[in-house]
Amino acid sequence: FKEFKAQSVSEFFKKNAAMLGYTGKIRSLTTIVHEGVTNSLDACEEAGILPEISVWVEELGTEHYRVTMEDNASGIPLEYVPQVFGRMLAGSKAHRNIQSRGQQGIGVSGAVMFSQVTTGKPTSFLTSTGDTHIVKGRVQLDVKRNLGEIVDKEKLHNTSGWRGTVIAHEAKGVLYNKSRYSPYNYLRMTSIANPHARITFIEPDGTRILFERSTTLVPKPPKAIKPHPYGITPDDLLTMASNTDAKKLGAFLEKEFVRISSAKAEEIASLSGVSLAQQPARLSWDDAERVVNAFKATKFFAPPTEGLRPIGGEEIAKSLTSTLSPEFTQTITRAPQTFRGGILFVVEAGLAYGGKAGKGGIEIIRYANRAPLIFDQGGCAITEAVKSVDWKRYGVRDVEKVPLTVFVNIVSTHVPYTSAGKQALAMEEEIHAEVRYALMDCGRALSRFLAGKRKLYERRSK
Amino acid sequence: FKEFKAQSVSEFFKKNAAMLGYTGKIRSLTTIVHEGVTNSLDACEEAGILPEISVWVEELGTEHYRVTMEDNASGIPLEYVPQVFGRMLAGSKAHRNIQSRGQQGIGVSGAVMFSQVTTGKPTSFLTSTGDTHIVKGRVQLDVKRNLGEIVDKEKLHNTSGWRGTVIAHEAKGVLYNKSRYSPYNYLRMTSIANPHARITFIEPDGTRILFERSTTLVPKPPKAIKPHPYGITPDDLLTMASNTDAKKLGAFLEKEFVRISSAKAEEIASLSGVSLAQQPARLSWDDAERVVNAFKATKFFAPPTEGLRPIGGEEIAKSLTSTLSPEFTQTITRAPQTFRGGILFVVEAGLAYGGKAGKGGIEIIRYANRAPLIFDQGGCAITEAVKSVDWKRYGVRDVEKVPLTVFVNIVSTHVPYTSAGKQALAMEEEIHAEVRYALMDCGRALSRFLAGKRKLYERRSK
Ligand SMILES: Nc1ncnc2c1ncn2[C@@H]1O[C@H](COP(=O)(O)OP(=O)(O)OP(=O)(O)O)[C@@H](O)[C@H]1O
Ligand SMILES: Nc1ncnc2c1ncn2[C@@H]1O[C@H](COP(=O)(O)OP(=O)(O)OP(=O)(O)O)[C@@H](O)[C@H]1O
Ligand SMILES: [Mg+2]
Ligand SMILES: [Mg+2]
Repeated sequence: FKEFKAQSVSEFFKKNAAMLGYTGKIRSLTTIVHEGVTNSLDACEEAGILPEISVWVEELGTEHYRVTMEDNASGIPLEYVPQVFGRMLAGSKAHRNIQSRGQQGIGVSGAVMFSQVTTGKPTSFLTSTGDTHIVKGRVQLDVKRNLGEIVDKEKLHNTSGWRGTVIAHEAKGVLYNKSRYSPYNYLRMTSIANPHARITFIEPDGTRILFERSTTLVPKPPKAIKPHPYGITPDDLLTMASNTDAKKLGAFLEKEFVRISSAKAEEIASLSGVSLAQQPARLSWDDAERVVNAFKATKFFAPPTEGLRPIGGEEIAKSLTSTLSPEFTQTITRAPQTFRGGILFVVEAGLAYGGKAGKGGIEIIRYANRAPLIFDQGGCAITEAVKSVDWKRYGVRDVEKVPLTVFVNIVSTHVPYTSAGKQALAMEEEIHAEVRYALMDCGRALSRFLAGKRKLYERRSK
Repeated sequence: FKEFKAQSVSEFFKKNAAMLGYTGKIRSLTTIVHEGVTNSLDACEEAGILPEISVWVEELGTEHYRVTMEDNASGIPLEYVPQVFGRMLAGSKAHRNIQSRGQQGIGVSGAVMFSQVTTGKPTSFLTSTGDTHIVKGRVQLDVKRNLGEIVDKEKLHNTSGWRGTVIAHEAKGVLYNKSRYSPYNYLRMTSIANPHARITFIEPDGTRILFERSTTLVPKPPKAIKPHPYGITPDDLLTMASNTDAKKLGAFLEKEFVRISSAKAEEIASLSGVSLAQQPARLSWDDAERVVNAFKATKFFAPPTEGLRPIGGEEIAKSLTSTLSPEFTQTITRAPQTFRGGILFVVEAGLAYGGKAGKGGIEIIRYANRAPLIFDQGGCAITEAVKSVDWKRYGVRDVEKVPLTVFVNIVSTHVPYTSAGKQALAMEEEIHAEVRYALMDCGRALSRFLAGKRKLYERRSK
């Protein structure tokens, strides 16, 4: 045991950078873009701002690039800069029950780490919250202590009242191309699911590509949603009880959960045998188990719909039509459900048949909280759910050749990813079932369309 | 930014327990067994002890089990018990360049956390380093602070001089069955790759299964291996330079790397233009880049073979034959190579054709450092490498029906996993290439065998 040592979370992710998506030259570059763009979209949406995002990739040498990203979001107060850019597991989203693309507090610090480790250089930033000055500087990450350090900074006069953030990462051992895994396709997929964002992309050869917004409707800022009693575990209940400021169990149940009225709280008390006057912080494990069992025996309304922001069936159909020119599309947004821990989620799906749909067989397009999942398709529960559908029943003769694109978007206050790289969903039974129902629902419409097409074909050939 | 907060690494993995393998009822139970057994095997091997491991799974209620694991390893000194069982990112393996099944310092703390979160109960332990007393107690994990706490303990007289560790986790929301993903199959696969271990398994219905050892040869304890200059990055060099006690660059190069003699160090100095008298801690990024470029331009002997412990072609063939009774087997152990960071690895592979081989098409059996990879086959680089081989060239007509089992084991001082659950390898070009070469080599032998078989068949049917 003389060798026994602890390490910091940054040391762990530096050694295991593949877990954050920094594996392979093309994916590493796209991951840097992904971390910046998801943060910008989240910050814009939270502040109710129509996103103007630009991404500029410059080639500085062989496998040596600089990625500069600018947004018009809320800006980052100077005192938070070291934590935002240099401290893993620190952020504004991880501990809140809110739909957002980020949820770990690791993303941008990971990009700072990767570029620092490959070039020895800090990350440059420029940010303002819209007040009288703009802060410009460079920041790096102290891996051993998991802390951010501002290397240098200066304050500039903010004459135009600019608000937003610009980040520039320099990285080596990365590569730009226009494959399915490149920054170009990532931004295209991002604009499909975020019709309110205008994204400008400048490629290394100087080509400017504008992904114009197709709606000026700003999605209502996501709202923190309380957990629903279904799916709560005794440990969740105890953790919530230790963090609440409600003095009694009754008030705690009504305040911290959705769908629990005072009448419902009474019902729970009588079913569980735990008094509503009990102080939440003094609940025992047995009490918690009894309350949770009472939840399971009680009828609650379904989770509310206003907290989550799906893309919407119409928007999905519009996007599928404009990118694939299919003969047939069908979309669906299912009702909210819950999985482990009372976590709300909504599944929406779409099918596109014919035109440019399919890639020599079924093509799967996956999103989580409107962020595209480009990598790790093989290890994703969405892929498994798509494969588990018996497509033959819906008129698909050969899954290896059919011109069919399957679109799935999961929105939730906590997306269960398989790894910190956030590109694949872990298997949760409730999510798997919902994806299947959504696809089978669309499948039935597809089967009617294909039957009609076949009839038409047979009539003509008679 | 009023909501900005940091969280501990245990809070992160509690919320994202799926990243540690606690997803689904069957997998969660097997993951608890996996964490305990890999630790026991590691501890036995490090101490040069022939492993005697027993695993006992008891059903206490519906989806409520207790898993008790005992080993005859070195035991855990009392002062380390809180860190071993209750602190994530603390251990004896993460910071050493040594082949071991564990490498993150998270495993057993994850199992403590999962069982505590599902039952509210601490984990029981019994341990002795072989001295006069045995410590018995219970330990839990303080999630907010990522610290272990001994709930209660007592010291017992160690009359028999017993040495080892017993751990008992109680967990809910888990399930025992005998599928491919169950503890039973996990232990069977473990015993195939660890012929020196005797593993006793007691099922919930009381059935005792003995996986007897097939060799009494204790593998030589793994040795810490220094990195090889190929694959080193400037950041690696600077990190090593800041941790070395060598006073000059020359001594640093000779001491901290394999295959660098004083003559080689001279060559590197003249190629890079960096003086050997330079103090390692004062190397700049530019110096480091020049030295690394000089490494790339220098010829070094291949990495040494004595540090890594592959299973061995003979043992693999023996195991494949005894479990699958195939008509044909072919195995290979490739020479050591390096990937990113100068990390040594060896690929060994085997094919088994006929008999019980294959599962309605190619079956893949994966190992890393002799630990079976049961889950996440879809997202693993080994699977991709197996699929990338053109099996038709080796006489395999139909990959969906062929009775072929492909066995791959990767040994390394650092296995690049895709997530902290350690069940799938991330894509590293060098590893992917080596797996392909190993399989193509075995494939050539298979193709000769199948051609022979066909000739025989044709001769007979004339
Ligand atoms: N462009 C930005 N504008 C405003 N705030 C930002 C911006 N980028 C990051 N932040 C803030 O910094 C925090 C840390 O960002 P980071 O990407 O590390 O984590 P995250 O987005 O919370 O989660 P994840 O690790 O899943 O991405 C965010 O939570 C947010 O509060
Ligand atoms: N049965 C055991 N006997 C002796 N020492 C043990 C035993 N189990 C754990 N340890 C010690 O406790 C440490 C922590 O174990 P843990 O499983 O958390 O991490 P690890 O094995 O180092 O890495 P990983 O997270 O990859 O499993 C180990 O590094 C080892 O030093
Ligand atoms: Mg983020
Ligand atoms: Mg371990």
